[in-house]
Amino acid sequence: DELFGRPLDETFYEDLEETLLAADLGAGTTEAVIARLRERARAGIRTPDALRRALAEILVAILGEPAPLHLSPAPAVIVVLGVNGSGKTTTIGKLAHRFRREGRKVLLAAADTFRAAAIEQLEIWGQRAGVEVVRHAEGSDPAAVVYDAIQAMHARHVDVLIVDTAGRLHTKANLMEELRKLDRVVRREAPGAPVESLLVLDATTGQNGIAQARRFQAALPLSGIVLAKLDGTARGGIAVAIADALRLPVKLVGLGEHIDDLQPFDPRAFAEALLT
Amino acid sequence: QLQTRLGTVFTRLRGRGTLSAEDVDVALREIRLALLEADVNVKVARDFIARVREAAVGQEIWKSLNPGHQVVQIVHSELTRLLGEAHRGLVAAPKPPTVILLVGLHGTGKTTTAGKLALHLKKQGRHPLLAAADLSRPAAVRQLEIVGQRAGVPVVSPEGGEDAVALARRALARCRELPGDTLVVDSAGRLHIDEELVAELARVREAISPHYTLLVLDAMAGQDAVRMAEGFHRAVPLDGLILTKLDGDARGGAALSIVATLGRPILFIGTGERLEALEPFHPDRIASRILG
Ligand SMILES: Nc1nc2c(ncn2[C@@H]2O[C@H](COP(=O)(O)OP(=O)(O)OP(=O)(O)O)[C@@H](O)[C@H]2O)c(=O)[nH]1
Ligand SMILES: Nc1nc2c(ncn2[C@@H]2O[C@H](COP(=O)(O)OP(=O)(O)OP(=O)(O)O)[C@@H](O)[C@H]2O)c(=O)[nH]1
Ligand SMILES: [Mg+2]
Ligand SMILES: [Mg+2]
Repeated sequence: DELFGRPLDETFYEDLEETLLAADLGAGTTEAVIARLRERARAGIRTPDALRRALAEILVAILGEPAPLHLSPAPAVIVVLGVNGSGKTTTIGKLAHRFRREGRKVLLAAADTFRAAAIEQLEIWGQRAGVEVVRHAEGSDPAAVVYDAIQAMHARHVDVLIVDTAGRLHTKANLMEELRKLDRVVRREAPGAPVESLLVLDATTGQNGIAQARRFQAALPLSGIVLAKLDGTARGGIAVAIADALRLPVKLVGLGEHIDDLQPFDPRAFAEALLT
Repeated sequence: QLQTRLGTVFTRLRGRGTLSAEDVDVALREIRLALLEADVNVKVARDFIARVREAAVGQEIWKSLNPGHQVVQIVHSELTRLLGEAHRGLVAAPKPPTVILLVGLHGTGKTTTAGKLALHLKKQGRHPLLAAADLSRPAAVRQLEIVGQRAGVPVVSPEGGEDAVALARRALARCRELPGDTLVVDSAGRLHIDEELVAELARVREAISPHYTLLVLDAMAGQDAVRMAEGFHRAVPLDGLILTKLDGDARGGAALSIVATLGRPILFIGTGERLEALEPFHPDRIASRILG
């Protein structure tokens, strides 16, 4: 409100630039947003309220329409991927809980066979959500876990299968290839099933988030982003930069560590919060 | 690459005739972009650019044969200076055990780093112990137990109805009786704005008086990192940072920003998921990385 309660001079635009940069929009997207706001100002927008609304509209236009998860016709598969520690396993626990609440039959696949106690962690979430987890021994082939989980999905008339994968840095070619392999197994064993490939992105991520989105997208077609840890003080503006660069929609936001701390992404509310 | 971009900038400027002092600002805009792209905090970048301008004007770089190269030198040396000294190793407390407390946001690599530190200390001939003080994350204790097993270091895990504070206190006592000479305490990820968990951290610190309270920071952290670090620092005074996931391509500007603002050094860097992937901090290498 401090920003919007004053005359439209150059310091206004400088301060706005600092606000957007501080929110992790990055220099490129910030410049584009300010250029668009200047156009609107030239077209006659002058009051602080109108300015704020114009700015929110510009951000919402970049973020796109609210995008739901595509889960029908059942069975659907959701593959959850992203860099280390971003919030994948926790997000899956929350999703499982939500789907069960909606009356869907859910199955989880513990395809992180690498990290210490990853399988145990997912199993605890499975118990909390009241859903079964398909798992193998630690160190086994993740593709074999996915394969088994899909057979179980068909056999047990599951509505949604959610696959947990190991965290991986997008710069590691062998790990990105492993992800491609998991995607191939899903497409081959569940042909025609709706598949959501969700990139879980930590809301505190800076400009590296763009590289993450690009490289994961290059490995397999991403259907959307889960912006986790938005309950912190980071604004998550990297999601705007990614939408601007790749048109990749945020579908869900993580707002805490509890099982119900997951909400559909609301572009307008997000844009408003960004400007606060 | 910054050097190439600056080279292009100065070539274009020279195209209009001789370079002048004002042309420095065009070059400085490129440097600012590079810093922001590297997640250097906006305010830290602004102060940094002002100092670079001063040095560039002082050296009259527009008169040099290769001003682009010279500006990069100035930036690199100023970044290196800001990042501080190379880490010379953890100093053992005069009266053992040395207590190290790891803190930070969720998922930054604390549990993994605890194991790495324990292994590093063991290789140095010390006798470390690990304390599993994360009682909230599912299977966190199990994760540290596995990591401890792999490092060949004993782990103190919660018993009975112990909370994090009681566990930490008991681990310290256990360390003394074993006898171990270093206690590495893994804590739960938490937000600097979570009053309850911040208060818990302060109570843990009170119970074990760490010689090193280290903020474990993800190299890909963005602009909010300084505010976050200040929040932690207010709750438990930080002695240094461990920067993780440097095996990726995140530039690490958030780390520079925290060092510049809090005046606390980076001690170690994490360069992978294996327990051996811990290296001492070298300022010039991180400076080059931030520059891209
Ligand atoms: N505050 C907050 N914490 C979260 C959120 N999502 C996940 N976390 C926490 O982030 C940490 C990492 O979560 P995980 O689910 O283990 O992340 P991951 O991506 O599966 O990690 P790896 O499998 O090791 O790559 C845990 O401490 C979670 O509780 C969120 O929305 N808000
Ligand atoms: N590539 C890479 N991965 C790392 C590094 N350090 C930790 N990790 C990975 O990052 C993820 C999170 O590590 P944890 O040790 O569970 O992080 P944490 O801070 O203890 O997480 P919370 O306890 O939930 O706050 C795991 O997948 C680790 O294997 C590193 O230096 N490089
Ligand atoms: Mg996981
Ligand atoms: Mg941990």
